[in-house]
Amino acid sequence: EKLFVGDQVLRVTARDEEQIALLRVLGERTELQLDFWRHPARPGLPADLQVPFPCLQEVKTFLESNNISYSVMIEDVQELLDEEKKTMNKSRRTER
Amino acid sequence: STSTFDFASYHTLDEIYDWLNTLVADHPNLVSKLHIGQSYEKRPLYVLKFSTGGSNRSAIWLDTGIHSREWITQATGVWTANKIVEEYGQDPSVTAILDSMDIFFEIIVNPDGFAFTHSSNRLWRKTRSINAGSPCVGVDPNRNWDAGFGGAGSSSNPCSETYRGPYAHSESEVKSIVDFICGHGSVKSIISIHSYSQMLLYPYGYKTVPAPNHQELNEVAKKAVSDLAAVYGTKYTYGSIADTIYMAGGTSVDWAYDNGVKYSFTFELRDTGRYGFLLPSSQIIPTATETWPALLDIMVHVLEHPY
Repeated sequence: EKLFVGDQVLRVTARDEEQIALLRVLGERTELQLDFWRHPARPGLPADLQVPFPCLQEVKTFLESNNISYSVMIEDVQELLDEEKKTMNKSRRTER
Repeated sequence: STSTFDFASYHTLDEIYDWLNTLVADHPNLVSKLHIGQSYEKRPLYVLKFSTGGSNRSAIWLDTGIHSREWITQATGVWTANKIVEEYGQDPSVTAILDSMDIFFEIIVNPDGFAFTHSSNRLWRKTRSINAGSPCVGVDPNRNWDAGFGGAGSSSNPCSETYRGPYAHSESEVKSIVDFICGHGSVKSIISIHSYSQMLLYPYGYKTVPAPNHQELNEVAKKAVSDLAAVYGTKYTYGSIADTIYMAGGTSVDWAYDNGVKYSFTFELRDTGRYGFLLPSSQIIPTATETWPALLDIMVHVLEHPY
């Protein structure tokens, strides 16, 4: 089972087309294994980017050095997945 | 039975497939289950048919879960299917629609991907077909349709999340729907449900020119998102795919529109800004509840504007 411990999802808002292009270039770097949950589409629309833990620092540095604003939407993907699994198991045990 | 199913929880493929049988058993005069094909890993592809009888009726097609990790959509699909049977005979709009038209509803368009999200990788989006010559698995089934196939917003790289596949309709999950809709011949609307961006979109995605019915589709979308917002205040944007988000070749609604289905829409369900695809199950019923009046608006418009 694939684990996502420490992975974060960043909500990134590009200011202009140039920043959108930079995000696309970032997404094409296969070694980073980034996953756009929501693709960079146009200025002002948020893009959501799942970043594996080992690449977090590099990606955040890239965003900051290019003045691309972002916030952390999900601090730890695995924590949310564990919570989701717990909720499902609990629901299955509930008598209806 | 349908009265003991927990609509406020996420469920596995087997649980949902069992529930389809229960729904049919509980409402045999209204709902039947059609087997329209099989997935790459040979899982059955089921479509619910809501019909009050008559032959050669015009129809509305609904689908959820083409992207497997968008769990809120499959859950909304289950709730909505149940809502349709609950409201028939009660709600005048639902009753009028089903007295004249059939509704087809494929709740799990991508069962291989959905099963994979439960067993191995919660964040899997694509199908599970093997790509010759590549270690990467799967095709994005919403870039695989024969409408601007291979165009912008899709990838030729099998390792990409938006890999379009080797050729249009290469995925049996897509081809089965194409064959079904073409074979039916009188599908008047297709509404394909995704998550999460809070949008209601219509053709085109593969080109920027307005669709010939742009104005009408825009008016329908405007009313639908307004009625959706009236439930909990959730604000949706609306417009053509290309204008509102980005160019995307090979999508289902563009294929439908290019094949004569005028009322082609795609929803992106709610985004709380905190969870993405991992929307807590407590959000299922609110999401489905607010989506319902918007769906109904589109379906009523289709009923009242025959073509």
